[in-house]
Amino acid sequence: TVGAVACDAQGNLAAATSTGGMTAKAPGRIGDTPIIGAGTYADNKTCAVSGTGHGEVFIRFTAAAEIAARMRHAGESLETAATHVVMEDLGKNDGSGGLIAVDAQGHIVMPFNCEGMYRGMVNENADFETFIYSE
Amino acid sequence: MTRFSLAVHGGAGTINKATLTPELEVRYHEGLRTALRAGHAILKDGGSAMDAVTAAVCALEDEPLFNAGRGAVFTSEGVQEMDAAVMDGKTREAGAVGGIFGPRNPILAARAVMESTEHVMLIGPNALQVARNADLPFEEAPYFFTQSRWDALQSTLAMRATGQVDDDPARRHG
Repeated sequence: TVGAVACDAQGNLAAATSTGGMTAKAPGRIGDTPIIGAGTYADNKTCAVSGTGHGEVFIRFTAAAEIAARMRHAGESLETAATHVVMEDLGKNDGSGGLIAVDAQGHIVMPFNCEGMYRGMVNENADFETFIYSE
Repeated sequence: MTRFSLAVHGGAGTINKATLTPELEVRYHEGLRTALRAGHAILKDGGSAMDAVTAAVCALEDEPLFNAGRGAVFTSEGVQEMDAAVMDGKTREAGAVGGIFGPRNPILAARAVMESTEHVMLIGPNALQVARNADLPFEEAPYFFTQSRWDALQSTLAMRATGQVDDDPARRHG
């Protein structure tokens, strides 16, 4: 699964996710990627999210929308909300994986609960950074 | 003006330090940077977040190392099915496609659903028709074939045939 989230100079957010699914998956199986609120979500008032991992668990926990809900209703920061969803909701319920997310101030978080996640980020200063493991 | 920013992820199957060679690591990093450059070029010129994420994901779909578009994995029946979605935080408009094969960039098919229909998700022939109506490029099966994905399918099927159970959670990753 691949994905991107962005905050533009006007403070607008967007998310995009694309996947081939799991190797040897059952034909017709759909994971979280195209399910709005599970693997893909964006709302200018909270955050944009793109997920990757064990899709069925992301769907059951509506992972992406849950981060936005925690920010909206509990007043949590993006980092707190995303970390909770990935490490607690997903991580303690067989939901291996991670996500990338950005808020309307351009803050980026990229939490994951597995060995690594191919990921990268860039800001207006053109500071390009890419990672695989927990650097 | 808000500070702009962009993040990407590029799933490529199980990450195993024992088998990930330094040469392969370099290629993964470069694939991610190519996607970041595509999105950054749009954002630095004042472009929209939607255009930036679409461009970044297209770059990842075009890179066979990653499991999407050109590098999509195979189903148990040896075919490829692709899913994609976009969502615009400004308007809450969204578009998604499921189980499609043919469009070079499934993310553009998802965006076409968002921009040219009243629906959020389409699957099957109608999803492909929306992509055709949007004049998106299509590719044949050889474009999407990668030997490593095919080999991964064969090893998984062989493992299943012998009743082996692999509890590696990363096998369930997209």
